[in-house]
Amino acid sequence: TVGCVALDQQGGLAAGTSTGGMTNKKYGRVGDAPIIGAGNYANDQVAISCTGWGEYYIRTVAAYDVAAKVAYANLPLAKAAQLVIDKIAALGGDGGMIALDKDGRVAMPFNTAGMYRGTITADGKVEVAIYK
Amino acid sequence: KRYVLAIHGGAGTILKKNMSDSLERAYVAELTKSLREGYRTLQSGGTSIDAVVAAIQIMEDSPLFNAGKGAVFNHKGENEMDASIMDGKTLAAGAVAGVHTIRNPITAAKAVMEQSEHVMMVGEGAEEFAHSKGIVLVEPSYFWTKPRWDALQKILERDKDATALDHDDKQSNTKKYIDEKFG
Repeated sequence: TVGCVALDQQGGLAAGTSTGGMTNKKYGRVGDAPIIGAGNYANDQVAISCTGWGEYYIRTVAAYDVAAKVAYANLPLAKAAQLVIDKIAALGGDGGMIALDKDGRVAMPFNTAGMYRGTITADGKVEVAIYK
Repeated sequence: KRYVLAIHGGAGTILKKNMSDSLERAYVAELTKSLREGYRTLQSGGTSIDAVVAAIQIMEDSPLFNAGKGAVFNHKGENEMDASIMDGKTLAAGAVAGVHTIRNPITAAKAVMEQSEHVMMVGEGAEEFAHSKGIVLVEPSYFWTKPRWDALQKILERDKDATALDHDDKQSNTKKYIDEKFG
């Protein structure tokens, strides 16, 4: 799975997710990537794209849950994203997510050995990481 | 720091001891290329939607990631892809699922969002819609990559060995290999 969250010069946020799903899937199985609110969500506060064991992200409505925690509980983005990943882990799922808010704060929690990930700042500084 | 763009290329059992230096460099190069393409779009006044599409297309075109070219295989040996996109400003959203011939599924998701009254389209219908909107379609063979094919064969081989499993339970047997797909 790949994903991207972005904040433009007008303050607009967007999120996208694209995937090949899981190896050996049967019966037209669909994971969280195309399901708005599960593997992908954006509003005027935050944008989220997820990667991982899709069924858990669907059941926890993971991407929307991050947005809801920010909107309703006024949680900082990093805290909200970590709580959702922790909930997924507690249920037995794994994976991670990237999240960006309207002020340019980013969170990239995951509970696997690694997640291919990267960020770029307003002044063009690139950071890329793979492992924990 | 004020971040304007973040990307991921999947999560899973990614261990440094299993990664060659050249492969690691290739991943870093593709991730950097994706970030720079998204950033270039933002710097030229593009919307966050445009930047998301630009960044994701780079990763879909790379055989390294499980999306577009490099997508994993389903049980039938087909590449079956999904994508979605959402505009935070308007709450507009678009998605496609179970597509086999759309070169960049994220562009089809954007077309669903911007050029239809719907949010999600699946399978042949999604491909027909994408074609009608000028989205690039390719032969399914475009998505074939040897590492993904070999991964499927390995799992099918293991499934064959797992004779104690009921036939319908075999899909759940993929659970123990779940990390092989990297998200």
